[in-house]
Amino acid sequence: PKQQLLDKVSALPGQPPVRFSQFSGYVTVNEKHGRALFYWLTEASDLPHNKPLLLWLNGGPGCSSVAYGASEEIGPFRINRTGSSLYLNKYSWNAEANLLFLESPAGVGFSYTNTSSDLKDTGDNRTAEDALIFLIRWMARFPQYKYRDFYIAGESYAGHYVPQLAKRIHNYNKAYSRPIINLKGFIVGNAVTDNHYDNIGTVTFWWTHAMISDRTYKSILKYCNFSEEEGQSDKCDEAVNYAINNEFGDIDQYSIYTAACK
Amino acid sequence: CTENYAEKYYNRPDVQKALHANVTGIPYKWTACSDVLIKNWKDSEDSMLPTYKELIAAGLRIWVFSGDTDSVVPVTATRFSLSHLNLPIKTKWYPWYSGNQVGGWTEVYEGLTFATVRSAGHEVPLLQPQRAFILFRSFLAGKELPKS
Repeated sequence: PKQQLLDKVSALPGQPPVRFSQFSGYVTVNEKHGRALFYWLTEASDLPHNKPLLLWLNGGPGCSSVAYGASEEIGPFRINRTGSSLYLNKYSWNAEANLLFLESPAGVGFSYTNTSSDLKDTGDNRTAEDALIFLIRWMARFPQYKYRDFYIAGESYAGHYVPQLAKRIHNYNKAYSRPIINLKGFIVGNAVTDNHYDNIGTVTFWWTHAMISDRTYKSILKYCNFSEEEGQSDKCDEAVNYAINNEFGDIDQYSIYTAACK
Repeated sequence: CTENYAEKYYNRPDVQKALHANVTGIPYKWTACSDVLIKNWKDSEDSMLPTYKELIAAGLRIWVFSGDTDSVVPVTATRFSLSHLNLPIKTKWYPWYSGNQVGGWTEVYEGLTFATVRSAGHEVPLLQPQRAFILFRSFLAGKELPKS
């Protein structure tokens, strides 16, 4: 708890006055390799002690929950165009929950490792393991959140991170009659779920939303079998690349009716 | 281009000091996505469906949503994957509402709720903050999305 006080954020540069508390800092998850994960907690704007705790994870893999989740999506602040100040997000999820943003794994955003080879051999497994260790140690620093209703949320490649962490928490909790991490559930958006079925559904979306021609759609169906084992044939890659480079146009694939960001 | 704003803001020394960030002097700029990590990502599970089955059996509350203008992990991808869980339907497909507008469609299965969010891209709360907030509030309350 002493460290909790040291982690307290008095105010961010250019931030409007707010009533809720904020904390941020590092939790070491591996002493030997010197891996430490950066977190930012923005407490609920009203009665934080009665509100659940929500951990938010962005995907990538390799993308920052501070950059996206906190600053563009569910967090209480938005950054203005010049990066000089912050303004309030009217629909911030901290109206309903205490929001914990975690930059995971090490190497993402402010999270770091002192063993540079870690950046070349990270994967689902170690990411989930480090995230569990983070949570256990974070709860020791913030004992007021032990036993509190706890949820995990995320999007995109966090379609892997979130259920994998949930599974590790579930298995970890089996050893305790009253687990400190009181996981109640999770919610994921535009989540990477199953490579084979996701790929088929993705090409279907491209065709049904008139992003690709019938000819291209037919050649993708003809040459791509979407099962991970074999990998894609050259003809499949050719058909998909043709679609993306010659038929999509200059759009934001993450929001197809939005022009691409220059 | 909103992620450019974050690239500016979080690389400011005064912001990093206020956040107790970068205390070890990381030898590279803060950035929204790490190229090194994504290019060298090692183990990645082919499918999360077996994990979903395990966590549904454990009784967790599980919601999955899709912004319906995303083409990277689009709504049809998620629906096609989830359909292979073969979950029994509890509440049949219906439009849910945000104000007097259709916010999307949803179906409630034994153990999992699926919902689309209309006119939202990959980052649903960025493009449809009010609809995303209604979705989250319903999830937390454990209630079905509003039918009107």
